[in-house]
Amino acid sequence: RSAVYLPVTPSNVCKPRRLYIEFKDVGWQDWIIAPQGYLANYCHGECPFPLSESLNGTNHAILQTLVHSLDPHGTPQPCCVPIRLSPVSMLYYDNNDNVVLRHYQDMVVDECGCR
Amino acid sequence: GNGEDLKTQERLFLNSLGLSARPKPSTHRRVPSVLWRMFKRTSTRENDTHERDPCMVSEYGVRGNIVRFVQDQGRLVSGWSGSCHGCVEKYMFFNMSVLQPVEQLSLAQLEIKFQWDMFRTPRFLLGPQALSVSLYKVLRATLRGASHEAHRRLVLSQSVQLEPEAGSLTLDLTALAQNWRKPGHNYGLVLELQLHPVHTQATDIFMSQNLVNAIPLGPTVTLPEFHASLVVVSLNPLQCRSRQR
Repeated sequence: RSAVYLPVTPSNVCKPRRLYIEFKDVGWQDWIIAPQGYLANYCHGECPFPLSESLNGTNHAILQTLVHSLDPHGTPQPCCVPIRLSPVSMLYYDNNDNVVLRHYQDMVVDECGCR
Repeated sequence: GNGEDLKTQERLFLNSLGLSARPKPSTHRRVPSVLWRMFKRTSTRENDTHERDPCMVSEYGVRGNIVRFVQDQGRLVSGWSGSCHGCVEKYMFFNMSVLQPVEQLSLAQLEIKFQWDMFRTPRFLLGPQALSVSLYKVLRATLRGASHEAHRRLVLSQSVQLEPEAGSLTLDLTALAQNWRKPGHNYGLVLELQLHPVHTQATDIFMSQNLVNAIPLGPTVTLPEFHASLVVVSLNPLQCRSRQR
């Protein structure tokens, strides 16, 4: 069978997209002291065949795109997911009204990849 | 359905923050300046790709990813003690159950900040003051009539020289706080303050004129206002993976 090439424009290739989370939007502004929000980002886009190096694909993802190109209905493309995240510190009041500073890992998407 | 999903998602996220529910808005405490400084430093460091160990609290020199200012939920036990002039006792209680079982306690430091009420303090006492501070661990508390009787053991006794405006005292209570995490082991602390006016020129005049009894020690002397906080640093190993791994 011949591979099916789907047109993929640079704009819909898997990459980090901008997402600013404002704590006020989820009603948490009364107990989160700082920050008021942060740039969380998210991953979105396609993992097309052939996977370029910039898409940080695993060997499994490369093979999956190959199979997907042969059978687009039976095998999905690999998923576009965060592969590098960074932490965020938050200052907030807990349920006992204590002031807490906490360091949270994996809060900001820095890099995406096809997995 | 969507509303329920939102609540479930929120609960999952709050659980990951170590919260049982969304904290209720209240008359919130002031944020300690040291926490603001730490927050600003860590926020700046997060933008630095060459960051050092993110789970090290360099201000206290211990490992941890959570710093809490646990507030004192105790109360004044007695105003002026009969056993000495210028004594005051305060029962302190720090709720250590706010720490999740998975958290490893790295540090518990008691910070007592003293502040003189300049309007109520006699002028001749506005010089440096010596303050005896005794700290007792409450082993057992029993209710007798309307008052509590605390069976206690002396943890620390020391003298602090206070400047006219303010002063502070820092005590390491890590070992004690470890023990408080065991169920039924946290009866709190009793803090006893005793004021000893340091001989200044003003008090010497009183002494030389044989007016020592005129020095209004007792209920007319105001002990400094004080505020106690327990700084607790802990590490949640699930949320603070080693960078080497």
